[in-house]
Amino acid sequence: APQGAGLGFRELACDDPETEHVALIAVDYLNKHLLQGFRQILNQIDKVKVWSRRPFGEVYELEIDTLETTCHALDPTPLANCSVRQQAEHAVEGDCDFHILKQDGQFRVLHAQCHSTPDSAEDVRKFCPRCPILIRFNDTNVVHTVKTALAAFNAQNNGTYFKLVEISRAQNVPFPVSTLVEFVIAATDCTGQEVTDPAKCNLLAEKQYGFCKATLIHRLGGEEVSVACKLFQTQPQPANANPAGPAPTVGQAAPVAPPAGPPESVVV
Amino acid sequence: KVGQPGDAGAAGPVAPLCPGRVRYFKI
Repeated sequence: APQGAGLGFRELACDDPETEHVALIAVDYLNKHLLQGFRQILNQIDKVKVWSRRPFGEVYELEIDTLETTCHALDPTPLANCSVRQQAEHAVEGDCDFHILKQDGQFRVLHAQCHSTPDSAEDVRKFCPRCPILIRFNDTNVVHTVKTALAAFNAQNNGTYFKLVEISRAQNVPFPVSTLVEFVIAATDCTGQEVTDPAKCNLLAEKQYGFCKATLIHRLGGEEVSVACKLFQTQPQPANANPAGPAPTVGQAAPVAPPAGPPESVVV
Repeated sequence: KVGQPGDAGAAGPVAPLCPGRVRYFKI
């Protein structure tokens, strides 16, 4: 560093409009690069430093906190229309570090790293003892609820067979004892009636994803599942894909074995 | 030492630069 160059950075207030502008660019970048889970919204700017960059430009070093919204990463709803996941629904916070270069009036993200952390179950119970608490996706009840809900959805949907792409959220509800799940599905090249082995069904070249919310109520006499899915517009295949070639198989989709039998009571 | 009017310290508390405002809630 040249002598007398000072600290090499300038301080900026976290609530300065310039900082907020850069923070919103960071959140937009984050949401455009999310591969799974829920879109994020800016909650607080923790720290900011603006470094001089040689020969030109400035680098914003930014620490921000985000909150999970109720819109899935694949949901095309504008972020402004997505509501923040409330604490009573067991909120999830994102803690992010960004380096963003500003040069010639243009912003470019150089580095992005985020960690998400759910609120503690103790905190949720403190102000809402009966609120549903997040549980792990490999929980037996979660796996069973997702399988049952997907089977119920496919049974009611005589056309395309949808398969599971991702479990996005799962909660235990104490009263009535039930399991809440949110998951992503995708259309396949199979039809509902012909499916014997879902693993052999391939996602369509023009991906059609859907986002489902399901509840399975555990009763003494059996169980009752309800599921509602929102299908998103089809997404064209990437420009570098060979349109004349066979429909690609996507390995990301977790194969879902069909349930052993129909659910005892199904409401769709 | 008691500060005199006009001292730099007598201008009142300076708002901290960071962290910024919480838009929704902290967890």
